[in-house]
Parts: sequence; structure tokens; C-alpha cells
Amino acid sequence: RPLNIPRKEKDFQGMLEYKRDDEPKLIKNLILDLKPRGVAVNLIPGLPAYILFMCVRHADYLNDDQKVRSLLTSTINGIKKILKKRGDDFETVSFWLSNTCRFLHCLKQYSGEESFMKHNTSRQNEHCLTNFDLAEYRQVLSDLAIQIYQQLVRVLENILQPMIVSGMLEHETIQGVSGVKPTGLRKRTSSIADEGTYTLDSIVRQLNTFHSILCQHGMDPELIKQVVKQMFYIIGAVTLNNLLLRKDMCSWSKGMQIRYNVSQLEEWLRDKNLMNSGAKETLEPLIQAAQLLQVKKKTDEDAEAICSMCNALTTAQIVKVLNLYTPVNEFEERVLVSFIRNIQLRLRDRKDSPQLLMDAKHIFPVTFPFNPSSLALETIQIPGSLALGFISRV
Amino acid sequence: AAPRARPRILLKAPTLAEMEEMNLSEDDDSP
Repeated sequence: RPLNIPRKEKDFQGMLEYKRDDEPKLIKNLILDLKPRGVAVNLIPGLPAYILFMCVRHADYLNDDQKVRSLLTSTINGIKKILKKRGDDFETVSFWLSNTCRFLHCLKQYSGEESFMKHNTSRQNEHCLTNFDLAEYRQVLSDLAIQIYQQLVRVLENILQPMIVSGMLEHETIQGVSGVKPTGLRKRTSSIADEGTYTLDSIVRQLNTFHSILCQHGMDPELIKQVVKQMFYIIGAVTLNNLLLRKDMCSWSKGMQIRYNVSQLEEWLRDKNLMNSGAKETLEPLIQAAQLLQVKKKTDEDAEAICSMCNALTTAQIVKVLNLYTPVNEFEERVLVSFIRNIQLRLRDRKDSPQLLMDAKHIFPVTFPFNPSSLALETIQIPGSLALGFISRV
Repeated sequence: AAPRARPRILLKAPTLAEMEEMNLSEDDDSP
């Protein structure tokens, strides 16, 4: 067994050497068999990406283009394979999105292109690739990251979807407001449903879980903002769509409940310092629909106020809410047909979509702003738990 | 330190779809 003589970190050049024949083993141990919930929990965020990049650096240093190509192709295919196998697991998808982005950032940061080197230390500049320009592979990785992001959105959507209507619309937390049900309407959820019913708290807890996993995986803060914005869009769109289809959700007290729920979601954003993510803005149509349930709907002035207030709702949506509006007590009144006509007349010049429902499946375009790392490659050590004893630090 | 010159040899890369096709045909060949 070769004697492993410890070296000082300054002696390392931030590369990892491996035999060409060991490449499948590298991909298997580092990508295919790595469990985000097991070994990976204790790794520094992005470690698989740094390891892969340090292997690329060594192949580049050897001026071995076949080795570089092969490693990059196997890496990309390995990531695709694991996402095919465990693509419905939020942690796996989040983990590989973070690592794919980190790998992409490394390829930029050490590309030797000045625009990506602004924040590098002089030692980091010494670690730039020597022989190969990997710009085309960066494009492939960026395309892969987009695919993984879309997969992440589908996964979180599947988890959130069953909670939204129950937590945002049906479950009532404001005491005393909703005691009276709209006359002639039956409660959709049965009385025994409460045990298994999702509440706003369930949604908030789920948001916390998602957020803490994203952070734990070292996901870029700008990317976390985009994920959160997308989650809020889904919550807002699904809630509004259900409100637009259910008469029992169109009452003054539901408006109150929705506004309270939205305020709790805003509070969550504030707590996570995500108020500048654009997430709150995606709730605007829902917020306006809730306000519409609560404002007076009688006079010309009321019509005017509604038209200027509801600029995030389409005419079809405004009219639908007014048509569905159902008084729950003697202080409220049905909306007169003449009032709805008045609104329609005022909004006729609006060039908005005739669509009633929001596209709850819409995914905002994602971007991966360059996020260089201050981590010094020469200090990176490979934990034994990764079973990568066949690669050595150079 | 002055930035180093850019690496010169551009490694041509297949697209993501092409890569997958190559990978699938490799898988097909495997026993």
C-alpha cells in the first residue's frame, strides 16, 4: 500500500488526477450512488461540482482533449440518468441543480475569460484552464440546468398542488368571520375532513422545507429567488382559478380569509429576506380578487374604483367574480346585473386576454447569473465517505 | 497577477439531445 505522505495545502494545485479507466467509477460513486439525504448532508455545498471540475482541470493540464470530452459527457449523462431515476425526489433534483450550476460557474470562473475573473484571487487566476476552451460545454450545461430547473418546478408543483385549495381557500382560520355560510351553499369539505385537511400552516411548513433544502444544497441565492417566485405563482394561480370556479368561495368573508392568508405568505417572504424576489407580485391577481370580494359594488363610483383597482385581473375574471359573489348576511347584497354591465362597459376598451383561468402550469424563464466562489480549490479535501480513493490530489 | 491568456483550443460539444442519443446507443450495445 503506497505511503500517503501528507503535504501542505499550498503544495496542491487544485487538481484531481484519475485514470481514464476509473471514469465510470467516478461517475457512479460521485453522481449515481450519492444520496443527498445520506452522505451528501455533511459535504460542503457544491462539493461534487468542485471535484468534477478539479478532474477536468487535470485532464486539461495533461492536454488530453479526449479525457476532457469524455468526462464532461459522462458527467452530463450521469446527472441526466440520476434525474431520470429519482426525478420525483425534490432533494435529488435540488441537489443536482445546485451542483450543475456550481459546475457551470467553475467552468466560467476558471475559463481564463477576463469577464469571469474579476473577483478571482491571484491564486484562483493561476488555476484557470490552460489548453481548452469549454464554452460549448458550458452551453450544454446551461441547457441541462434549465431542464433540471423545470423538473424541480414540476416536483414542487406536485407537492404543493394538493395543499393549495384546502390551505388557501377552504380552511378557515379567522375566528368569527366565517361562522355563517352563504345561504343555500353546502360546505364542500365534509366535517370529518379536518384531520387530513391541509391548512395555511401546512403550506408554510412546506415552503420552509423547500427553502431549507435549497439553502442546504448551496443553491445560488438568485436561483432560490426564482424558485420561490415560481412557487408563489403556482399558489396564486391555483387559488384564483378555484375561486373563479366556486360560488362558495366568492363571499366577503372568503375575501377576508384570502387576504389574511396572503399576508402570512408575505410575512414568510419577509422572514426569509425574499421580498425582492418578485414572488409577492405574482399574487397580485389573487389579492385583487380578494379585494373585489370586499369592496362595495353598487354605485358608479364603486364601478370606477373597481376598474382602476383590478388591473391585474382580466375583464372575464372581474365579471366572473361579480357574478359568483354571494352575500352571507343581511348587510351584504347581491351584485346587480346593471352594475356588472356598467363594469363591462367601462372595461370594453381593455385589450386583455379573454381567458378566464390563469395558466397554472406556466414556468417563468430561468436565468443562472454568474456566481463565482471564493473557495480555494487547493484546500478542497475529499471525504472518505465518497469512496473516491482512486483519485488523488495534485 | 496578470490574467492568463484564454485557452485556445475550442472543444466542440454535441448538444444535450445528441449526447443523450450517444449515451442511449452505448447503453444498447452493453450486454
